Amino acid sequence: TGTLASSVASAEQDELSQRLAKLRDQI
Amino acid sequence: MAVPPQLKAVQHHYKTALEHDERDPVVAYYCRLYAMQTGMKLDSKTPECRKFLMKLMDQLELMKKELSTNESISQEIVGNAHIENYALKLFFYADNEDRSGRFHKNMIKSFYTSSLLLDVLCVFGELSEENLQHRKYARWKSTYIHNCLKNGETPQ
Repeated sequence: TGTLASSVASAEQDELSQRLAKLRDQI
Repeated sequence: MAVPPQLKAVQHHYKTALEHDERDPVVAYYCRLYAMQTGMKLDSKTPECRKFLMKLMDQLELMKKELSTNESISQEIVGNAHIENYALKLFFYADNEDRSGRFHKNMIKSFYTSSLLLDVLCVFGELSEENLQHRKYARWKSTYIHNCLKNGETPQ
């Protein structure tokens, strides 16, 4: 369960980073 | 929405965003962007922080869409100038009140908000030496005058 939660957290972190880069026209 | 304790360092920047949603949406947008960027570095792993940051991102995307015709939003270099001008306007208003011996809550808040907006300028890159000094002075002055007034003393 810990691994699954950690994977979800990483995926959401990536999503946030991508959305932030897009917001700032960096991608 | 409540700022999680792990992101306490950006709670005043987020509050400044809320205070400027009507008054100056450009300031509100960049305060949120600063809270977002800094918040991600502080903690984007715990569920409460992820939830907060996701909602904050939704707000930012919506604001960018709604303010798409505003050059201060569509071009960050224009936004940089807007935030710097606003921060320095507050700084010099408070400084003028200070030098005139007029000590009141509004000038304390102006000093403090200018220091927060100088933090926000970091989203555009490193602060100039001048702005670093302004930020340090504004933060110190707001704390010093606040404490003087609280203790019934006259600031020097």
